[in-house]
Amino acid sequence: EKIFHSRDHSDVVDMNNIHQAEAITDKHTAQLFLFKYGFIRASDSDEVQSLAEPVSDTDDIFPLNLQEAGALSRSSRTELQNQQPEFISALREFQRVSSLPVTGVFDDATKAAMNQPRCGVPDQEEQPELTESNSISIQNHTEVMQNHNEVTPNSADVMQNHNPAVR
Amino acid sequence: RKRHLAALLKNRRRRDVGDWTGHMSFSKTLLKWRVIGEGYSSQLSIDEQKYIFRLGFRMWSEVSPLEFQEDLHSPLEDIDIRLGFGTGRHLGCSQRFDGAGHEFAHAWFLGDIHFDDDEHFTVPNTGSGISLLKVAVHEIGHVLGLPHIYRAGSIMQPSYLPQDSGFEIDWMDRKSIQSLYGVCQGRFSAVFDWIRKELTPYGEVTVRFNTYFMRDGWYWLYENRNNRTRYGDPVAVPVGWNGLPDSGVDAYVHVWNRKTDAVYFFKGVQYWRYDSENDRVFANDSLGRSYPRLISDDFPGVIGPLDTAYYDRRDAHVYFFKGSQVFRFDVRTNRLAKSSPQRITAVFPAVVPGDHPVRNVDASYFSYTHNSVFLLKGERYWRVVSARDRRRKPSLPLNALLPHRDVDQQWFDICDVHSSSLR
Repeated sequence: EKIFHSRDHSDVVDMNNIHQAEAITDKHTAQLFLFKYGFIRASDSDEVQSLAEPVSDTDDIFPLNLQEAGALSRSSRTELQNQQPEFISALREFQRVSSLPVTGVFDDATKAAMNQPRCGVPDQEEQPELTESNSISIQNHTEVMQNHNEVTPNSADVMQNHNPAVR
Repeated sequence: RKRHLAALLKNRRRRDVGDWTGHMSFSKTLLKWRVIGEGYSSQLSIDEQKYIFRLGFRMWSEVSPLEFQEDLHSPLEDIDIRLGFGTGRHLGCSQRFDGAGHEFAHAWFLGDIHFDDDEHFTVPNTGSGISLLKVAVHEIGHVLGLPHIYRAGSIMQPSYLPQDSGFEIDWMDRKSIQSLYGVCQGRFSAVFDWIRKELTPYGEVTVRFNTYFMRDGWYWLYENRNNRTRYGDPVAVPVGWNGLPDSGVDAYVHVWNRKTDAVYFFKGVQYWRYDSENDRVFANDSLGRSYPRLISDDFPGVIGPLDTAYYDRRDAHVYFFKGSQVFRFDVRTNRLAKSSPQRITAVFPAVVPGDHPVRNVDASYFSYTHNSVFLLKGERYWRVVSARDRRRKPSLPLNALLPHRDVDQQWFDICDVHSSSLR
């Protein structure tokens, strides 16, 4: 669909020159992805820690993102790639939650999954110490989300009858 | 700018973080939203964008106690959820967008939603591109306090999956939002199964029924097999029940025996007979007298307004409930039973002493799904002992009431939506 802004229709918005996001093609861009969406925690490694200092209002909460990667100095970028253990465990976690074969290797399937359009909210958050609420005991929020029989223990029989996995 | 910042800090949106259960949630159920003035997309018309956001909020309202209202007038800092489109560095947000591909939107708990206008967002059911509705429902879920959920079928999956024709919020996602905001509850003015006869292509007559819950001027069709209401409900009563009063009804009765098949709706001191085949009220009765008619004219001894009523095919009586009394009306003799009126506690004794609605029953409902009569009052219901129960346990008195249970544990997710989002 052509989109016009000015009244004389002279400024046909060229849909082709819309800014494209940088594709995730290699381990470095994969590492930035894993950092941006919380798979590599800021606390995982000191180097990453310095990159994710608490930011003021004007800076990015995620100082690392796909456009600004180029702005990193060469030394910190290579150091980032040397975070091998963190990178592999983060990669495995991403593969696990994405229902991919958990190989720990930046393979094609993982690359494709990383390049999917997605929500910008991080997948893994710095979970504060979870306190037990009055009616539900929550060990890990994700666990509660995936297994609802516990949410209302007193009606587990009802949930049992209506749990789609059972249906 | 200083004054504005001070105002912001002073009037910080009252967002009490309930007891910290791992995720924040709003502490109120009516939430105001607005598309930020400079935040409209350049790709869709304003009407399309507003329609989609209104629908997105409505979808969450249909499965939770939350209601949403677009607010175009209050100060911006009083708006609970602010939405806007932008590209790259946008709307003063601290997280810039990355262009077409990858990140299409982000949201902040209890706060704002930003959509990347470099993405090719589309309206529902139109070709390729990213469904703005599906993204909006996902991001609204974040604002309400839901994290990403890695479960096939969940709307809260982080990656976008092209929208199958009609995505809806499934059972597990409903329970997720309800774990933050509770289940939907409330009293009903009438609950009934509506029966209709249909001819099959082969000329056979089949009988169909649907279950309806009515609350004041709104109603839901309840799908027993799916344990949920029909998508898109509630609907205003006049929209679906041609000729019934806008404010809904007090009772529904279907007198159905070998000689009679008549549906009646009662409201106040009047009643209508309903034409199920043509799906509208009858204009006149068989003697040409126009509806609505006075209840007492045609049901001698019964005077509206009623709490509720139902027809019992076993004894061919209509049971009219009013206050603490019940009136048994014999449709064959068109007269009240001699023993009427009686106390509800006498006609429907409690199996467990003290566990009884006693008076002001909201709705009496014979369910074809459960082959039982239910009495509903507030958020509770009592099931009337059935013939099968008494065969198993002969000691149970006739029409006794079994111990109460919660309505929302038998009929799920019957939720109000804000009147502004009624279609």
